[in-house]
Amino acid sequence: VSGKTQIDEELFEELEETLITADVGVETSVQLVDKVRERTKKEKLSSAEELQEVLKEEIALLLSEGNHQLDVAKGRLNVILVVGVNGVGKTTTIGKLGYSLKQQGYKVMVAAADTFRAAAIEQLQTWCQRGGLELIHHHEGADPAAVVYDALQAAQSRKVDVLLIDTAGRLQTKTNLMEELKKIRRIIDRESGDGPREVLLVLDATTGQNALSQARLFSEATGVTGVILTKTDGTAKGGVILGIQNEYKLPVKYLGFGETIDSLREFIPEEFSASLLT
Amino acid sequence: NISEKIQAIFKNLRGKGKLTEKDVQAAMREVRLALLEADVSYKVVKEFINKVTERAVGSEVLESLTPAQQVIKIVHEELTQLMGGTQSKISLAAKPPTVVMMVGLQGSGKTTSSAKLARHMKKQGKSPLLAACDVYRPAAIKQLQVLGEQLDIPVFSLGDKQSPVDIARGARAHAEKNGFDLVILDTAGRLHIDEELMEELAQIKQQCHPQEILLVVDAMTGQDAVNVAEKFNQTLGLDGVILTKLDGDTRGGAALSVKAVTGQPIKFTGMGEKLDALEPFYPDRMASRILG
Ligand SMILES: Nc1nc2c(ncn2[C@@H]2O[C@H](COP(=O)(O)OP(=O)(O)OP(=O)(O)O)[C@@H](O)[C@H]2O)c(=O)[nH]1
Ligand SMILES: Nc1nc2c(ncn2[C@@H]2O[C@H](COP(=O)(O)OP(=O)(O)OP(=O)(O)O)[C@@H](O)[C@H]2O)c(=O)[nH]1
Ligand SMILES: [Mg+2]
Ligand SMILES: [Mg+2]
Repeated sequence: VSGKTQIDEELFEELEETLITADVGVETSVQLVDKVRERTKKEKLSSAEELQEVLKEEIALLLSEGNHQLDVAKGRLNVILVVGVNGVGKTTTIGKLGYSLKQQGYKVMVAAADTFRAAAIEQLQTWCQRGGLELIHHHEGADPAAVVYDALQAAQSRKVDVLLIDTAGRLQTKTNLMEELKKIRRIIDRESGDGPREVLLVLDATTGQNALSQARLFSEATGVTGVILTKTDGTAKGGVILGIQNEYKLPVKYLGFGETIDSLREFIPEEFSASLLT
Repeated sequence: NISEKIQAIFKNLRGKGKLTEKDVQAAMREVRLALLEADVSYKVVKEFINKVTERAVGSEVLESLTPAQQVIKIVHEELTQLMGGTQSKISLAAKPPTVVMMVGLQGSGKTTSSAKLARHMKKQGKSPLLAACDVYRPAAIKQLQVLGEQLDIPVFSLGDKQSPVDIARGARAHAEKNGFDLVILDTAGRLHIDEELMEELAQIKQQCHPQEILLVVDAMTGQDAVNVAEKFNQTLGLDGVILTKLDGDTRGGAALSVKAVTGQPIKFTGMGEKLDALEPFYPDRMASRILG
């Protein structure tokens, strides 16, 4: 926000511009700036710095809703289904998450249910080797549902704590591919007692308003319990998660910030809010 | 859609004559909203709205159109013109091989688009060689090799222990020696703010003299598109853009942002995961899609 010190309409427009250029989206940006206007009047705020603080608070408040912790616990099989559109970072994130959970003492297994894309299985194999994670896979062209089924059997018989399922990227409007995902969900529901503990939607921080369509359609297809936002090490702010929290109540569980196995960290609302406005 | 919204604004307008400033501003509020929702860059939207307002205010409403149709026509024309023409040509080197370099952020579709482009050029009678210059991403070389096999197009690789610059030079030398007239360099995805990796691309350019440096951009990219395009253009000088994943429902406003900030044409669009899903870029279709 500029070197302005006094409060006028131009300042509110600047706040709106900051939010829109951070991919927050027009509707949510206008809502937030109206809230700041309200509090400015009520609290008799008089400087740009104070307004910035209020905005930061309101964003952090919005993002604090929901459960930001991963729903895994010892003593049962925790199935985590990972979904999302093409190229967002699902496979890489599974490598990171699997490794992190293993460091935390969980027995982890991974399922290579992307049997479609060239070298998808090899890519996941490399990550699992790096992290020391067991991998269940078939061959390219195999039925992804069969891989999931086998992985569930193996995870149960080997008393695994967490099973991470990697799926092929798919655009949310491809009905036949979304049907394939629903089938995978049904198999997990049937074979793993109370179904997946988490269905995580992986979102690329460079994505614009289409992220809302992704959240909506993946939620409708398989139910989504949380988001992992990747590529936050770039210049994109990832503001779409505000609209996603607002409209679809999906909490962000992790942030991916690089291409190494340890570049995954927990989501902290205040931190994210601060970086959104810089 | 935007046409209906503008029609609604003008429905109380009686008679024709000239468009007043007040009428145009009301319509422009809707256009601004539509462009921002479509992910067009904030600054690009501002400039566009100013330009179109200037052209629309005081303009005579044509006999055959309603005021709303007149505004929509101006907006659509300006947008289409901004998107550039249909230029899906790869400039060829005077002396083969022609070198094409594919660059862009992680996951944008470079490897898939490299294979698609090779297939497209092979159909046009060229003899392409794919070069696996991504030594970082696990199984990246394997991915390109699998695609090359599917297309019966050779893939040059020196494994993942050599530098991408050496691989690119090796690919060019291999092409000259073995009669390939086109080399397509698939590079690793990288952040535009990663100085070391951007320098690597500058080195490849310096040593391989590509005829075309194409920025591969994911059509769902939001406001960050300007930052990425600007930096890649500054560092390398781009010759064109490939916009991928347009087979989804993203409005694709990044197309306008990238064109506005680099001045370079969008040459192709990725319309699916299959290797035949590469199409020329149609500016008028893109304009309609962005407006919604
Ligand atoms: N800079 C950065 N790059 C990332 C991050 N996460 C993933 N990537 C990169 O993004 C690219 C795509 O990652 P993948 O894991 O293959 O993505 P995916 O969603 O599995 O892709 P598909 O299976 O093809 O849909 C790779 O180059 C990764 O290294 C991140 O947090 N930061
Ligand atoms: N639906 C659709 N998917 C695409 C398109 N182009 C690429 N993809 C998919 O997007 C994902 C990423 O493609 P890649 O070719 O691996 O992307 P990349 O830029 O080489 O990725 P990095 O090398 O990791 O930077 C894969 O799942 C591709 O199949 C397209 O036009 N439409
Ligand atoms: Mg993957
Ligand atoms: Mg690649």
